[in-house]
Amino acid sequence: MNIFRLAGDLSHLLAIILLLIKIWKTRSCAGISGKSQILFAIVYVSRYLDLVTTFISVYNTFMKLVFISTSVATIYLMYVKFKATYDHNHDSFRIEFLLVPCFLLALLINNAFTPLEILWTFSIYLEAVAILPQLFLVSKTGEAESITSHYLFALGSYRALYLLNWIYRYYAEGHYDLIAIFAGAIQTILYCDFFYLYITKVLKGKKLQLPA
Amino acid sequence: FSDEDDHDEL
Repeated sequence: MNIFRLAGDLSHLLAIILLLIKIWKTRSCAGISGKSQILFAIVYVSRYLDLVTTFISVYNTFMKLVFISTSVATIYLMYVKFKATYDHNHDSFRIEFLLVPCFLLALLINNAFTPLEILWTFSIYLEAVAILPQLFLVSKTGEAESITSHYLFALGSYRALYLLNWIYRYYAEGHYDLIAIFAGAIQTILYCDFFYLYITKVLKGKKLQLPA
Repeated sequence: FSDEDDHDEL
């Protein structure tokens, strides 16, 4: 554990908490992509199957359980409790266009051809692109509430901080995982346009609104 | 692709 990794995990946790607060306080999931939330739930479940096979640390187990349970809770809030506020019409990204290629790529490029390892690899590839339905929704509506922007900023920062963690670990421990590094770089790049808007608009007190 | 079997990251 190093400072970048811890900051990344805390940023990830903050993102999830911000999202739950937004939905709970406003009693609405308007502006949030249910498709992205479903993809994240698939990511956590397929990645954290090692909960039952490998014990790494109390911290590791605790965080995995938190990510799985909060992601299920988010889906419950969106599709059951506050279903009436869910923006079906704008959330029209076809997730099979992400799920199928990620799974095929995981079958082709993986660390080991075993069920758990393929699912882990699939989850890494899928996480890299899981935010696309959300970014697509923001581009369709042309705006995002400020708390939704904070959520996206924290979520994007998490993998960017992991990139620093991987650089640190490569030099400090000689540890590296090319699949995670490659996918993490793609994941971070996808947020760059949003980061730019966040820094130039939201941090200056303006609403995140895309140019018409 | 990796030097370790266990994935210790989240």
